[in-house]
Amino acid sequence: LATTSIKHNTLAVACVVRYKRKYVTQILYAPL
Amino acid sequence: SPEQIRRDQRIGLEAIREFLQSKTSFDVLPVSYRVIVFETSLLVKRALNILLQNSIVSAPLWNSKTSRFAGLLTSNDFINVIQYYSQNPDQFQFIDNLTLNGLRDVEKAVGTTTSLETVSIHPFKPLYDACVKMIQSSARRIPLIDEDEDTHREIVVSVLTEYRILKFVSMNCKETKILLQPLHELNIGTMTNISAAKLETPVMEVIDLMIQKSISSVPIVDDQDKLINVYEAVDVLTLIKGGLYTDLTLSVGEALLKRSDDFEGVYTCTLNDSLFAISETIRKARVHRLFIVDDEGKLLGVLTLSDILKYILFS
Amino acid sequence: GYAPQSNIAVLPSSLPQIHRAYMVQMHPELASIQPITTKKSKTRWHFGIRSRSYPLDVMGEIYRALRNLNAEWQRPSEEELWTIKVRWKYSPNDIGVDSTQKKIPDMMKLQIQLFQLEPNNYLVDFKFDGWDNADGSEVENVGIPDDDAVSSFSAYPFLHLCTRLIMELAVNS
Repeated sequence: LATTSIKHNTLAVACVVRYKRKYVTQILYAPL
Repeated sequence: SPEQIRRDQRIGLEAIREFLQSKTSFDVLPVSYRVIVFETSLLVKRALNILLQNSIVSAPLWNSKTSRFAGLLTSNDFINVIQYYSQNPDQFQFIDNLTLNGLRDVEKAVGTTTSLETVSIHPFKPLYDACVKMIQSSARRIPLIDEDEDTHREIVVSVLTEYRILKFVSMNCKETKILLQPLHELNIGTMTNISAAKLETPVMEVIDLMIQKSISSVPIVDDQDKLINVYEAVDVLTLIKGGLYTDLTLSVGEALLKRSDDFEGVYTCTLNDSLFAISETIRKARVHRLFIVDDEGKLLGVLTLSDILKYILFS
Repeated sequence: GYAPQSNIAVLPSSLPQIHRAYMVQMHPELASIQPITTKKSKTRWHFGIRSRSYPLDVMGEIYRALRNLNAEWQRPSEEELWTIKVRWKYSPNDIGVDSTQKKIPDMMKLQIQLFQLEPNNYLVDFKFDGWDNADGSEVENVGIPDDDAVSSFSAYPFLHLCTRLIMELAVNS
């Protein structure tokens, strides 16, 4: 899991997932 | 000879259609890429800043309560919010606290045709099918949705845009080289009833025009009808950045001063240009539409990526 | 070799710098309207979350947050004191439960591990560890065995639960 510091009450988390033969960095922004 | 050029055009179109049938949406995706997704409980103004920060204009939404994909956030949503504010200027607090969940209600309140349930397609379906779905829903982008093999929950694999598809064709389909017929022979694009504005036109009038005519750009012309600029739907993101709605009183010329300096400019072409020349331009630059002008630069019409995709698939 | 002459061009008056020069020349007061800054403050990403607290305090905070969130964990073994094996019920009110009524596993497994980066600088790492059925029955993995079909894995439930845990830790701390 990758995270960024919380700014403006918003948290961003991410992880790199393999989808078939390609690599997707899924980034989710969520409010605290 | 013109006859040879017409014959080549047909051969080229057939070849590109076969190419689109033979590839999947998955093939268009880079080996490594990112997908930025917003939880639907995020504030609209926060989502706007994150889009601008990442130089993107749209993002898929994720409803963590239902653990399902909840459609796409696009510039249309911000246009709806602006329209809602111009109709309800006393509702600033409501708008300031608006979350992405609330955008459907705003859409209903302003009465825009509720965007059809966001169309989507499986990544391994033919690319041709994704194009057909986009054209049918007049969407300019289509989410690629698969499901998790264990939990059967939806996965937003990516979002394909018309631009990315046409760029993929221009880079991988050598037959674009024989699409040499001039535009004036193709009956393509919009050449009549073009809604244009002047630099002094209030930006709200231009936004209303986009809503009424369901268009994503309004050309700006001078008194001699020469094209001097274009106001695009994505420009509204810079207009309300930081949750400020004070700039809605600007003229469109003033509003365009807020465009970021790395804007690549408006692309023009003439009726003598071919789809080969246009395809080459798409391959090298981020073109989202071309304005057709005459020798003196007077506005004649507009050619959108949807027009090009429609022509390639169905002409 | 026949490449038609192309008239495709960028409209000079639409370039931001030229548009600005024209507008400011007509109305000098417009110089105050600034373009959107394109210098994006690069988003800085970190592995997991960092902490400078004492290791045992960090572990205590995590256990407390997991308990508040109704997650469960395995009793740690002696040699793995700094790893927490978590099971967490993930059952959003699925509106559209899977049409074919396939059994949807709803116990997500995570591993939370504390690493020391340097003296007084620790990192809490979160790792997805598969799904269980609440009743403990095996998750029937319908994935087609060959490599290509493997890994159509949705990261969102994992990302969502991690945000819940990070928020709980942020709020508590």
